[in-house]
Amino acid sequence: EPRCPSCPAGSERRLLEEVAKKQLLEKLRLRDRPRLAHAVPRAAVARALRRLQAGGAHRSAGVSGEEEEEQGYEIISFAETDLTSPSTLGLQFQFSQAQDQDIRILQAQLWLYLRVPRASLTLRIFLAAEGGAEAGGNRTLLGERRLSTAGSGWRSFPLLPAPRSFFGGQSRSLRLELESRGDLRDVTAQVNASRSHQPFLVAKVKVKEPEHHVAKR
Amino acid sequence: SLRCSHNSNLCCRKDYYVDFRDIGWNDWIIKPEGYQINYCVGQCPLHVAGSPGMASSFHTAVFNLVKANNVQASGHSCCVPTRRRPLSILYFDRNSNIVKTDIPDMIVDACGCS
Repeated sequence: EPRCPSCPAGSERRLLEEVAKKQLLEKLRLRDRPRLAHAVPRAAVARALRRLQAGGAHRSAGVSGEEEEEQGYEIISFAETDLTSPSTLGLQFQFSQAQDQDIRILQAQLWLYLRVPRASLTLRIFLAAEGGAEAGGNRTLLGERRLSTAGSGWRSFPLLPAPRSFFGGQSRSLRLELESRGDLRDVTAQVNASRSHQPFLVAKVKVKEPEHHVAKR
Repeated sequence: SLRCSHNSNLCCRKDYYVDFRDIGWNDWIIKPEGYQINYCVGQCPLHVAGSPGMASSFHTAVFNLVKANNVQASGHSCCVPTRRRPLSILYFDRNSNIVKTDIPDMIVDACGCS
């Protein structure tokens, strides 16, 4: 029977779907899928969650809540880390291909869990080209911050405007590199010690409106 | 790590996406809209055994050939996940509360021979 070569056969698809169901239920410690007494419209849930997240205080003057909700959303991406040298920590972010819409980035913040081992630590953040420093790629300095031991814990670092160009391109992989004058192994140990200390990036984005073409006759 | 293709039967990562709408779970799982259930499949010949992520350089390849020539087939090598990543999920529990949780090691990112 001719079939799409890239599509799994019916039985294989059913098997994979069963495996996916079983895996999700096991990990969520559920015996069976929850049955909802009253179906909640997805749009209402999305609206409620966005309202909760935005909070009244953050709304800019002149923009109604409804308008703001339709304008943008937030991407949170967790990093895969690698220690390229004792003083350089690589952070690799992968973005889903499903997000292939034409988007504009409004804000981007990197969150790091840091425990400053000495009196102070000077941390520099670079945007690295594909392949990172190992591949001899170019790097752009995004920011430099001096941290003291009092600043141990979760810290955020604003990244704009440099990554804007990244989101405009075709690549779905973003690489940042952290560098310090001293040794970054203590910082890396913190990151690797627990999944709850995994660095992440929060990007507020907006879907670009399609351009209006005016034809002149 | 290889992604599966029709040209090779070596250990590779096969990608499959389960859309929650297809299994009727989109009423209780708010986000994401589906689950990328990748898995590992393929053969692990002796010369790639014990090298998760496959032969990454010329030196690794030579080392693995030497190893394959010296070690007789004493055990089996399996094509297994070598890198995974977590899945964040937002869902309704049985009391209709909205729960957000991060499940570690849910998505297979790379495969290799054990």
